[in-house]
Amino acid sequence: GAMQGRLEDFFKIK
Amino acid sequence: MFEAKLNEASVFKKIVESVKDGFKNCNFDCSEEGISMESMDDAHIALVSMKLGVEAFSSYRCDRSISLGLNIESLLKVLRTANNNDVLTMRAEDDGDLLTLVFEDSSNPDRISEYNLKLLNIDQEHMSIPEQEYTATVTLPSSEYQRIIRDLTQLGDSITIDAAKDGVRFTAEGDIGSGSVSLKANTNVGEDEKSIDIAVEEPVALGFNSKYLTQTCKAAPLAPRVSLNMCKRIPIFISYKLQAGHFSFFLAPQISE
Repeated sequence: GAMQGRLEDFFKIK
Repeated sequence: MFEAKLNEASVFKKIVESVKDGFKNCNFDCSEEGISMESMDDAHIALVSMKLGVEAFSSYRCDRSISLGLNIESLLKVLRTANNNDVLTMRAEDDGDLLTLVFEDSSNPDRISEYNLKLLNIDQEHMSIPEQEYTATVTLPSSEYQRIIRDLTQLGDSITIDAAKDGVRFTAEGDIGSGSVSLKANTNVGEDEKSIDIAVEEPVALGFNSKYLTQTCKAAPLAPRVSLNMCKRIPIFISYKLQAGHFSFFLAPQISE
């Protein structure tokens, strides 16, 4: 199955 | 003092219409370079990023960089009062708590409307997005992109975009069945507004929630073309080029377990 990624899985939060 | 004049209020209206479904409050950052905006949705799946350079305005003045925190729904209420070809002037004092929007009807110079919107203090997280090389870029007419996403969304909650050297394929699968739309690369690269331009160094397939892809289609009235920039296992960068700036989304993909 596929899981929805979140932006912070890829980018850092400032 | 900040004061910016747009010859067509519709440009700003279309931008705000495109973010209304996923983004509630946004900071519009005004500097001497123009107006920019970045906002994440509550679920942290989509990020919208917009820049309108100074050249987009018929006159522009920004003495000191300011951030205008606005509720999108309220802003739309005001923008919807305007005719598309009204001239829009936006104004804010450096330490004020209001944004003034003035609409002048180009066909009726005797009519002027003025609205004041209360500014909000929005504490917003920002993403630090590294410069990214994308291994696959597909540029297509924005109306075609909108149609494909609209058609496939009916079939399933998830849409896969599969970019290969010779073409791009959009696929959806759901309870009622499945569907796909394939587009082959055109040879008239870059010349024709209708062309499908495909630059793929490495084939990429990424899956997205169709609800979020639908959101990225709403900006289609802003520009005739849209580019989909992809690389394995990172968010897709979907960008509309404006006359003096851009309107873009980053959308986190689904990750296979």
